[in-house]
Amino acid sequence: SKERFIKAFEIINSNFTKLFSDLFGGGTGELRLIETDEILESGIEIIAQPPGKRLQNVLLLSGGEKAMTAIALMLAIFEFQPSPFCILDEVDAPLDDSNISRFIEKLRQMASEIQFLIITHNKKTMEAADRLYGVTMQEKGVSKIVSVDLKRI
Amino acid sequence: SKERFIKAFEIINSNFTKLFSDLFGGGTGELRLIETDEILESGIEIIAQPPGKRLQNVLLLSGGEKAMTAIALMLAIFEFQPSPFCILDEVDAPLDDSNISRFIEKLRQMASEIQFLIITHNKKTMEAADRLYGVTMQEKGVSKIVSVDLKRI
Amino acid sequence: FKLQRLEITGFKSFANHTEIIFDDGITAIVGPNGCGKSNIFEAICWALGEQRAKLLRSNEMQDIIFQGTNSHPPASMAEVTLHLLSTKNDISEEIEKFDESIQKLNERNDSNIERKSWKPYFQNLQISEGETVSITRRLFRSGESEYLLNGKPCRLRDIQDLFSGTGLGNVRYAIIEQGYIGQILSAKPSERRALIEEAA
Amino acid sequence: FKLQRLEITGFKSFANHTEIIFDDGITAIVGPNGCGKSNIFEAICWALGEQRAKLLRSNEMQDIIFQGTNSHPPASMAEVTLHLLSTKNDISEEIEKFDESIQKLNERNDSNIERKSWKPYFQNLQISEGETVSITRRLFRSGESEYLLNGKPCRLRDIQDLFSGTGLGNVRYAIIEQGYIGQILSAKPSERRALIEEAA
Ligand SMILES: Nc1ncnc2c1ncn2[C@@H]1O[C@H](COP(=O)(O)OP(=O)(O)OP(=O)(O)O)[C@@H](O)[C@H]1O
Ligand SMILES: Nc1ncnc2c1ncn2[C@@H]1O[C@H](COP(=O)(O)OP(=O)(O)OP(=O)(O)O)[C@@H](O)[C@H]1O
Ligand SMILES: [Mg+2]
Ligand SMILES: [Mg+2]
Repeated sequence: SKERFIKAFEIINSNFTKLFSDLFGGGTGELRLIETDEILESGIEIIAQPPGKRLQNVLLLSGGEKAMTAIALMLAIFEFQPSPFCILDEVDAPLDDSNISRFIEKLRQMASEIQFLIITHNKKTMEAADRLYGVTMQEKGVSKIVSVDLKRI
Repeated sequence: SKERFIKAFEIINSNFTKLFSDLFGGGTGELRLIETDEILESGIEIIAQPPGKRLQNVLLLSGGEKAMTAIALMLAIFEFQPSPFCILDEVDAPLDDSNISRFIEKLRQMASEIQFLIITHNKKTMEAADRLYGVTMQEKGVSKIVSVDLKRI
Repeated sequence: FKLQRLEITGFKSFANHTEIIFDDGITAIVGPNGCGKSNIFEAICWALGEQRAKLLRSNEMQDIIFQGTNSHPPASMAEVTLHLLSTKNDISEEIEKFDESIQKLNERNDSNIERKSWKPYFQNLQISEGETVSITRRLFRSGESEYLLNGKPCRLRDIQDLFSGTGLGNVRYAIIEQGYIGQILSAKPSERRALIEEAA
Repeated sequence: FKLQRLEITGFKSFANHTEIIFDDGITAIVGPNGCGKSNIFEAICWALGEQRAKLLRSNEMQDIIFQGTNSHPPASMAEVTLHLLSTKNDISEEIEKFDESIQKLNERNDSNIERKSWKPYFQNLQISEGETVSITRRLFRSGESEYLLNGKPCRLRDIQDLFSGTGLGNVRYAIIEQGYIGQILSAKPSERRALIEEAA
């Protein structure tokens, strides 16, 4: 069981490094075990260095950079042990246009194998989807779903 | 001092009710003192009812509705005791287009008396500003400011 | 398991029967603030067996039943049905998980249960490849709950077991709720470890 | 006080001397993720006397000094200067606040200080209507700090006092940092009370 954890950790770590650099268009990301003497107890530390920036405390990252790092982590775990589907609620909210482009590019790559359900307000994200459902409250307080036509470019 | 608090509370409460209905385009918002027997100790409860919806626990509100309610509260306190300027960092992130329109309409009304500094990714918010500063990192890791031309419509 | 179809009635703002059909690739849900998008998200979590009301933005589970509006009376029950398509992997994974938990049980209790005595249950479910599994969860105003698996009554536990270790169970890395992304980096290192342990 | 001008050198990602001019109405700051917008926000908070490193996304105050990049050496100090225009209200408010705190002090210590003995300090500041107040804060790698008010050395306390009770001080309702809006509604009722007490 300890071996399983270490094996999983190493794969997830390498996924994370690759995803970080794909999502940020460069830079270095890494996961580390704190207090490696007691592997079964040690927490996990995140090292994140966006392209061109020096390695600093992950706290100093901007709102958008923290979101991208967190997305890289979740997708890294997900790649290791894919769940049948993945549901994301407004994870793209703090991202700027170029980060969103790389994010949805990554989703499209993974979408050939995994189903994604993504809730969003962002037009670029909507354009990357295969189908769109619009939720409205025509009658106040009562939700209704309409299928929205997606004109693919 | 107890009277000062109660007086401030009542004014802020009436500000909140007006702001809530302006920002939501309707609906009812109110602040209440919990455990009104010990006024100097009681916390403050927020009652929020967006237009057309029934009064429920404020926890059930959506991400965008919670943000609007919080903005109404902060602006209500601000109106009562205006500080010389107000700085907002990406408070419009979870808002949809119609909520953003009402939000920036309210800012424009208050901007005749108060200076606002607002950090945003949203185009509608940018268009409502009197001037725009763009921050870039031409040299990686080093911030630089450029003044962005604002074509007012 | 692949998502096929979701039916929501009486859950939060979905007073009327609503249906969403999923397919391969990316499905996007859009709409203005407060229209019900995150409620769809929570309907799926609830159908998968979520018992923590706080994670459904509620103080108590009854809050998730449609509470009515000025023009629409409250609902007496909330019902969500999730239709999933089982894929080849799921079946062998299920059996593998099963054998593992039996092994753990034997190690812990020094017992000697064999899979043979448990298998009939799964065979009752008759989940074979390419078949649809339907999960239904109901909650009545009275507080009573009902759970159905392919139309037959079952326990909440049976539904939860179906998804343990997949990232859709108690520790979720495949489901990211609104606002959670902002918290991941400020979480304790041990909480991040829990996510990895779940996947391992 | 109105915001007039901000000068940043060596603070976080602003390695080089940077200047922003404010004016009436709404000033918007835009740019891609990580380019430095929130750093400007924090530069203003820091200049106003923020001492809690955690609120500047740092473990310790030294983290706010520009740490250098591959092509740019680290800075030896961080300096932020905030130029404010005093308005008629500020002066009378200052004197009023002043008298109030003297009164509280007298009540508590049963003393009898009069404003006359304190007034010279404010007169030294010579804040008269329409005049600019400049606040400068410096932090050196060694850990030493310097504070200037209109070019003359002062204590951190003098800067903080200038803004107490205005919503820009210790309890801030006029400054909303990134992510704070999402926390307000889940804050404890007593925390909300603190905001109102600050304004009262
Ligand atoms: N039991 C219930 N009965 C009726 N309405 C409810 C119930 N529970 C929640 N709601 C309503 O559902 C709305 C929240 O919907 P939801 O969180 O899905 O919005 P959203 O589309 O995600 O919005 P956002 O874009 O702001 O995140 C709230 O207005 C709330 O009042
Ligand atoms: N002391 C320092 N020296 C150099 N760079 C620093 C320092 N402190 C922070 N930074 C850098 O500043 C960047 C963060 O900038 P900031 O938070 O202002 O971004 P932002 O424009 O607000 O972005 P977002 O839109 O994502 O919120 C980080 O990339 C961080 O590495
Ligand atoms: Mg939502
Ligand atoms: Mg920011």
